[in-house]
Amino acid sequence: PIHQPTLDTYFCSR
Amino acid sequence: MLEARLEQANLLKKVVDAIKDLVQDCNFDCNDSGIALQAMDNSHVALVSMMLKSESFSPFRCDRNIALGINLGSLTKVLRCAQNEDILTLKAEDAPDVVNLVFESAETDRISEYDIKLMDIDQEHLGIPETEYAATITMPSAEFQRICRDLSALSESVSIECSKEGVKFNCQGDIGSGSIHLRSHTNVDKPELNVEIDLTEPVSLTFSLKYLVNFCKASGLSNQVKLCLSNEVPLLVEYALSNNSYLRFYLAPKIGD
Repeated sequence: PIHQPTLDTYFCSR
Repeated sequence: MLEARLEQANLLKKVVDAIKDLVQDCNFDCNDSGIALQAMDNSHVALVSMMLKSESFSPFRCDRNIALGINLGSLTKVLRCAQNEDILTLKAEDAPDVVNLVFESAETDRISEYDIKLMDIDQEHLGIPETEYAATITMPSAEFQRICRDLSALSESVSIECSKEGVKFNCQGDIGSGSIHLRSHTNVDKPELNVEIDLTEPVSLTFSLKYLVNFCKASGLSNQVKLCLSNEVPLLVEYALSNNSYLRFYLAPKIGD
């Protein structure tokens, strides 16, 4: 199965 | 206060049209460098980043940082009241309750004016790391739109594979599979048809077509689109506008278990 991660994994909160 | 005059309302109409299905309420952050917007979709899978540089307006004046919290549905309703060729001026006070839009027809003496009530939007800002992408593909935006639309009829996902052979868009669905292969291509007479592939290492990533089809609503803004890919990082889809302004979309890749 393919999983869809969110962008929060890659971009950090400022 | 903010005062920003756009030669053609069409630019803002197209930008808002391209993003309104991804994000609903967002802050237009105005400062002396221009008007910026950054917002994620509800599922946090895609991000829109718009920058309209001050040079895209004439004149542009913004004395201090102002965040205009606008519902894009409301903005769409008001922008529909503008003709594409109208001159558009955005105005706001320093601590505004409303944003004022004035549409002027260059041909007739018609001037129309609208206010949109602003919202308080608590929006988190994400730091997007500077990335040296392994592959950058510049191609006609209409071609990318066609590929995404065609493949979305077969599958929910597309894999984008970039190698020195070119770029391959691949999908597998219940009814079968599809693939489109593009190579670098230079058309001297019609440079807008060029395909340029800049590769430092091979890349293969899978993305949701639903989001890509959505990004392609920006195709009318630019003849060419730039896709930037690196393994295991979000895809960047960029529509360049004049004066270094841009509309960018980021999309998190799908990952196989």
